[in-house]
Amino acid sequence: ELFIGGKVDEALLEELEDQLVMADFGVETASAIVREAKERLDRKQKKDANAMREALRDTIRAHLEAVEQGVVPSQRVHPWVILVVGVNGVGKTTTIGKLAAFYQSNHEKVLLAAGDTYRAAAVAQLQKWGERCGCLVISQGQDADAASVVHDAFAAARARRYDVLIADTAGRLHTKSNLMEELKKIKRVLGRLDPSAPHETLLVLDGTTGQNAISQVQKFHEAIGITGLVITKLDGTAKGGVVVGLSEKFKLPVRYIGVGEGLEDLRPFDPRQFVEALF
Amino acid sequence: SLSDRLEAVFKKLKGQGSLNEKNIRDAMREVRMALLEADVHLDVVKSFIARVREKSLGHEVMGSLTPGQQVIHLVHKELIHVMGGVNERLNLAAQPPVVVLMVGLQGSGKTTTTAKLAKRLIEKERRKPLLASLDVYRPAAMDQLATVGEAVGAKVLPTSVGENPRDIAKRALQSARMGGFDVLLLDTAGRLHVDAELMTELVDVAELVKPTEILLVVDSMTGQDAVNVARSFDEKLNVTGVILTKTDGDARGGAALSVRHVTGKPIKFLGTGETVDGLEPFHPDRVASRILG
Ligand SMILES: Nc1nc2c(ncn2[C@@H]2O[C@H](COP(=O)(O)OP(=O)(O)OP(=O)(O)O)[C@@H](O)[C@H]2O)c(=O)[nH]1
Ligand SMILES: Nc1nc2c(ncn2[C@@H]2O[C@H](COP(=O)(O)OP(=O)(O)OP(=O)(O)O)[C@@H](O)[C@H]2O)c(=O)[nH]1
Ligand SMILES: [Mg+2]
Ligand SMILES: [Mg+2]
Repeated sequence: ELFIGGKVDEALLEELEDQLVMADFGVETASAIVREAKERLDRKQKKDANAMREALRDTIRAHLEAVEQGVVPSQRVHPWVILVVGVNGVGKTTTIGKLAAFYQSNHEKVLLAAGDTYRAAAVAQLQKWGERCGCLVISQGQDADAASVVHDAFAAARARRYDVLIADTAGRLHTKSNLMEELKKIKRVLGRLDPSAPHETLLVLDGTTGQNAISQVQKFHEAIGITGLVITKLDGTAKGGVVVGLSEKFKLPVRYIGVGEGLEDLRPFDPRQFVEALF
Repeated sequence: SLSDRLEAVFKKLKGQGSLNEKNIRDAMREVRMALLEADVHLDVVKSFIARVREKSLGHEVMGSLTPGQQVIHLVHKELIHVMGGVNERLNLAAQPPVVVLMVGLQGSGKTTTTAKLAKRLIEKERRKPLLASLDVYRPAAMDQLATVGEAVGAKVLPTSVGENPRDIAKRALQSARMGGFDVLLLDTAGRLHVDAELMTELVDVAELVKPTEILLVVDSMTGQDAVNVARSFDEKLNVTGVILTKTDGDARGGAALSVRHVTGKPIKFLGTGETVDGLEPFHPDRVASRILG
């Protein structure tokens, strides 16, 4: 309806910007992307609304592909350590359950660390996910020291020759410096056990989050260095458009997206599919 | 900040003069950008700007405020007007047990907020609440409510394996009546507004227990999607109030304006932290200042 025939005029460009804003692109990114798509269109033969749609999709996809990274190589360190972080309620624990199942389906032996020693029933929740995928969970119960749990889990992973260790952490707002300090401590403890660990630090973002995602990525990245993003809850109506601006600003790849609450509901990020789902 | 940007727009307008068509247009562009950056939904921004523009036209620039400050003042005033000037309390005016149903998307803060409300009811309102979890889906959800509920000194309905949410709701209501509880707080599973089956479950539960309050719990960092969520939940359930959570972060919280605009329902409380005392009554002026940035 937005693209059927028709010429590309100022009204259409404004309408496209509006659509991107409503997909959580953010005003600046929306306007930059539409401008860039128009330039792409101007170099084409056909310049109608349909061609503009293609140009817009190509532009967005190009931005996402620019920071996409290939699958992690199979010759890895053992254990390959994945630290999962993010603000409260975004889907970290659930994503870990899904990731564990994903690695197991590739015949990797996975160990989970119950690093959320703060929130009520957090350990029990991860343990249930461990049961669902048949993974051992290392925990020390509530109010234990998170770094100490991760330390023990690493030792167990190394001793028992696990391929992958995934560490859950408590949700925390990026503005709370004492909580960010706790994350730095967890990272230091891992680094002492293996200088290259954690090998992957995933920041989980809720797909319904708006422009605050920028501040979240900024603060977590500054504190401990993020290597990849996971965008959850894209099975709802939110578009997660903020990732386009994020890829530009921080050059971080989206590794996976969450599309539901079940063990199977994790997809490796596919820029093409993401763009198709936008409009 | 918005005030700096507005000062730049108006720096040619000194002393006397009125806010006219041209300088208002530039000013409104800045206000639009600020509101969008704050995550207010685009349609809500457009309608809001139209109202503020009308109020600004012909407004005399006088007194000690600069034109930029005058516009901010008009915007701030309109924001507070839209968001509900007076903060409303929990509606407990019903035959006990007064039923309160907590609803919202996954991870928005319902379970934590249920315990916060229980604490408030016990300590500030001298009420005796019974808490019950209808979340049969999320691993350890019932454990979580039992833990935080007991931590604030509230009774939590014991769970019974294999029960479905409708049956738990009925049993909870019965237990609340038998036990002489004044309030029944029902925690529900997070769900998508587009999940027909789960939305029907909620409608059925509401039909069974006839809640006096249906509180939509919304994460304050929600972006444009806030209108979709609020509209759907409100259409299906006719919510009576909204609670905005995680306001202790640095999200601008424009979702507050979107939700209020689309449902017309009052924002009753703000979640201000992870602990059970992290709950405050809604302050429209504070939320307005934050949206403006
Ligand atoms: N629909 C949907 N729900 C999800 C998805 N991922 C997680 N959830 C739900 O989001 C809610 C929060 O998930 P958790 O895994 O507890 O989130 P968390 O980040 O570990 O939360 P905290 O530890 O409290 O910070 C749960 O109800 C999950 O089932 C997803 O991709 N889609
Ligand atoms: N910082 C902060 N964290 C909060 C606030 N309210 C809730 N949380 C946290 O947000 C996360 C999710 O809270 P829950 O109460 O589990 O959310 P929920 O809506 O019940 O989640 P589901 O049942 O999975 O839909 C937890 O880590 C809470 O501690 C708040 O006001 N501030
Ligand atoms: Mg968790
Ligand atoms: Mg809950």
